[in-house]
Amino acid sequence: STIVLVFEAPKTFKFELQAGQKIKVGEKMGNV
Amino acid sequence: LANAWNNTPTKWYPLPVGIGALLLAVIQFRKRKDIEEDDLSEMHPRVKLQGGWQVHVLGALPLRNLSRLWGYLNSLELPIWLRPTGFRVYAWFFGCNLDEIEHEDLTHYKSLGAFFYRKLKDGVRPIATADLVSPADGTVLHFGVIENHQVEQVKGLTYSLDALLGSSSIQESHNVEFGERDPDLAAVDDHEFANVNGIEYSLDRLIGQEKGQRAVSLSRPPASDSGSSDEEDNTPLTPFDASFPPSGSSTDDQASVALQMGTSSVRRMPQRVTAGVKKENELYFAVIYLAPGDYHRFHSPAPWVVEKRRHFAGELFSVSPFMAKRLANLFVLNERVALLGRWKYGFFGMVPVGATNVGSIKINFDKTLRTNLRRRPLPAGSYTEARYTAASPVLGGQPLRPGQEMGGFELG
Repeated sequence: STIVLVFEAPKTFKFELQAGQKIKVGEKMGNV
Repeated sequence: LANAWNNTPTKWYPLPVGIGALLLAVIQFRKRKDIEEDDLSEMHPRVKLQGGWQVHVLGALPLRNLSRLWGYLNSLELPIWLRPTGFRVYAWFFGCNLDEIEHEDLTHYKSLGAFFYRKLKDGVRPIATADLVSPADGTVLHFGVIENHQVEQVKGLTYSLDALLGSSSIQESHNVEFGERDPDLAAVDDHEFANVNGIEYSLDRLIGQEKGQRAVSLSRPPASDSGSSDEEDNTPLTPFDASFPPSGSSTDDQASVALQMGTSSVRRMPQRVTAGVKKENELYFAVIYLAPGDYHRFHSPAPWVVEKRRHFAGELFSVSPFMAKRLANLFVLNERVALLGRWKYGFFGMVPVGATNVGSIKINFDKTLRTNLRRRPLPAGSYTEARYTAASPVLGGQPLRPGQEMGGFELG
C-alpha cells in the first residue's frame, strides 16, 4: 500500500527527507 | 487414442436454432456494452496499462478477486495455540517490532488480518513539531514539486495529477442533513428527482437523453431532513442520477460520476481541484510506501480539514518499488481514496492507494466507504464522491490535527 500526499505550500517549503529513507508516523517531513 | 483419432468419422450437424439465437444475443449485448464504454471513455479517458511483459501478465490476472480471497483467508480465526508462533514468524519475516504493538499477548489477535491491522501503544509515535509530518510508517519513495500537473512516479515516469485526484466540478450542492435547504437548489431538486411509484430518476437524465446525451451515475436518493452524517448509512446504493456535461464542453479534464450523498447537483463543468493554487505557492507531492510488515494505519500529516473524499475503484496491482519502476500510471490505475481539503497554505490532499494484498481502505470518519467490492467497478477515471460538510458546518469538513489516526489498510 502507498500514501500519496499532494499539497500546496509556499515556495519556501523544504522537504527534510531522502528518497528511500525509512520514516515513521509523526516524524518530520518538511517545513516552510 | 491413435485409432480413435484416425478412424473416427467426422459428422457435421446443425446447432439448434436456440443456441444460435443466444449467441447472436450475446454478441449484440457485448457490442452495445462496448459502445457504451467507448462513450464513457470520451468523458473518462482510459489510463492504459503500460509496461513490460511482467506488467501485462499481472494485468491479465484477476487481481481484485485474488485480493478478496486473500482477505477472506486472512480473516479466518486461527487456533489460539498457533497465534503466538505464527505471528512471531510473520513478524520475524517482515520485520515487525512486536515491542510497540498495543497487545503484547499475541493470542489477542484472532487472525492474521487482525494482527496486520494492529494498533500501537500510546506514545510510541511522538508527533514532531513541523508543518508536515509523516502520515504512516514506511519508505519514502519519491517527493518533489509538481510541474505541469504531472506527478513523477519514479525518475522519468510521470502520471497526471488530475487522473490521481479527479477533476472538480462546479456543482452546487447542499446537505439536507442540516435542515437548511437553499430555496434555489430546492427548485433544482424538483427537476432533478422525480418519484414515480417509489422509483427515483433524474429529469436531467431524461432531458439529456432527449438531447442525445448519455448519463450514468450512482447516487443515493436525497436523505431525510433530519439525522446526522456521522451515523452509519447502510442504505443500498441506487442507480439513479446520471449526467454528463453537455456535448461540446471541455474534455480536457475528466468529468466525474459523482456519488452525491444526501445532496442534489446541478449541471457541472469539469475543473481542476488544484485550480486555485496561489502564485506565490507551489504544489508538492510525497509518496510513502508501506511494506507488508509496517504498521498499516495512517494518521493526519498536518492540521487540515478534509472536505470530501473521492473513491476511485480500479485495479489492485502491487505498489512495491519494483512495480512502481515498471508500471506507468500505477497510482492512477489502482483503487484509491482521494481525501481532498485544505490547510493553512491552501489545497491539501492525501491519497491512500490500495494494492493486491491490501485492497480494503478504511477511513475512520467515513463509515459508508467500502472499497474492493465485488460489483463491477465504475468506468476508469470515474469516482464516487462524498462530502464531509456535516462533520463541522463551520469549517466545512472533517477537521484533523497532526498525528490523529485517520484510518488504515486492511488485508483483502
